[in-house]
Amino acid sequence: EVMPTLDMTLFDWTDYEDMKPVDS
Amino acid sequence: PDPCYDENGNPRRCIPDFVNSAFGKDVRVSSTCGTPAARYCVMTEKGEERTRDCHTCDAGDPKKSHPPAYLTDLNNPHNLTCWQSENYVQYPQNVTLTLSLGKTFEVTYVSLQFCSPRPESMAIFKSMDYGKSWVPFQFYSTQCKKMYNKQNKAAITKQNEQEAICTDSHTDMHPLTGGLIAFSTLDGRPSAHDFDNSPVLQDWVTATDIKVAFSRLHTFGDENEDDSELARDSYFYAVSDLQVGGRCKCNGHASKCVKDREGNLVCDCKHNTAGPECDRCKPFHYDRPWQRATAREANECVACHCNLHARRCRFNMELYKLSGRRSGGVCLNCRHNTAGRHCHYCKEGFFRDMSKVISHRRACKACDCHPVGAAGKTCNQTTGQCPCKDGVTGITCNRCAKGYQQSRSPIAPCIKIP
Repeated sequence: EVMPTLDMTLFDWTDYEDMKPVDS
Repeated sequence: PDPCYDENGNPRRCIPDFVNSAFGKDVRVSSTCGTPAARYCVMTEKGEERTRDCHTCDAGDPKKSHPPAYLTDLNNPHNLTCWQSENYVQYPQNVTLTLSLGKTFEVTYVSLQFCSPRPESMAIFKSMDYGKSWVPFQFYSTQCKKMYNKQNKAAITKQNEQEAICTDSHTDMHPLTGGLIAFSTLDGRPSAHDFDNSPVLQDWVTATDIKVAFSRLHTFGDENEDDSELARDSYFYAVSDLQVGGRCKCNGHASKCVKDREGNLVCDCKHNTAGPECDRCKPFHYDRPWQRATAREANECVACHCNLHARRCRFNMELYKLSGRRSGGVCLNCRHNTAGRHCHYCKEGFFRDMSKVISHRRACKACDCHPVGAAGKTCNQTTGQCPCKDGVTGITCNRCAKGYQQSRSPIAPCIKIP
């Protein structure tokens, strides 16, 4: 079974703004 | 066929032809007769009897002039042309001939053929810096100690091979015309038979300019007698031929010298060498140090090994020694995401695409580690596997592993399914 690729829109970036990729 | 390579294309020592490097060149002289026109007398001897045959030297009359160009023109024994100095320029005044070779040469001999009696004292100098400084090459004198403070015919040993000596040979006044002075630069020097391995002698024969200084005239001692004017008009320096035999210096890496765009004589360098004397390696050929070619070894310069990823490199002596004197080149500014002394591996953040040879411009692929799923940006150099966070899988760490699901936290992007 192939798992889906990580969906960047599902992450909560509130506390991790510095980690957030530009295009997310 | 190129003399610098054998029939199999392997480099071998090559040297330019032996030439008279003075031929056709201008000679600067400090004194020439004929301005104004003046009498001079040629002495001849028949037994005990001495006669003087007088003529006129006139710089304005081509048939009666004796310009410096006659020193280095074609030397036809049937029609000798002589440069001639003014009369009786006697010690302590001297007369100098200065010849610029226009290029570094390895000089084998310097010879002068005289129309007048040979000088009582003269010196030959050389310059290695185009006339800025001069070093003595050889002295000739009947009184070496008095004139040049040199011992007559001093022994040449390995300790003083690069020293000018003084000799009273070739200083006899006779013959009154046609006498020769020939100085062989290597004659009598102990290392001459092993010239390839003697940097001292290689340096000794190197010259860019030659200067001859006539210091004292030979006379019969009659210049102060009653008819001294006639006598003094008989004493001058006159030379029919000045030769400087040698080879254009190219350190064994060129078979000829050619004129460059500016008209300067330069070596036609081979063996990946460069410079007017092929005295350095050409760019990007610094894998081993420059060396002069010898009869046994061409010592060609070798290109750095950069797998087509760099255009520049430098030589490192430490690495060269560590390699057993085989390779010392270090590539600079490796491109195409490569790194290392030979641009032979992928730089951080890239991994080898094993389907391509290392010299391929796409031999290194970006790791492309997932910004959230990967624990770093550096992947395995061989497999390209990024370091994944717990519960994350895939080459780039972009998926949750089996039994895990995506969370909302970028710190722990995959959590175990309860």
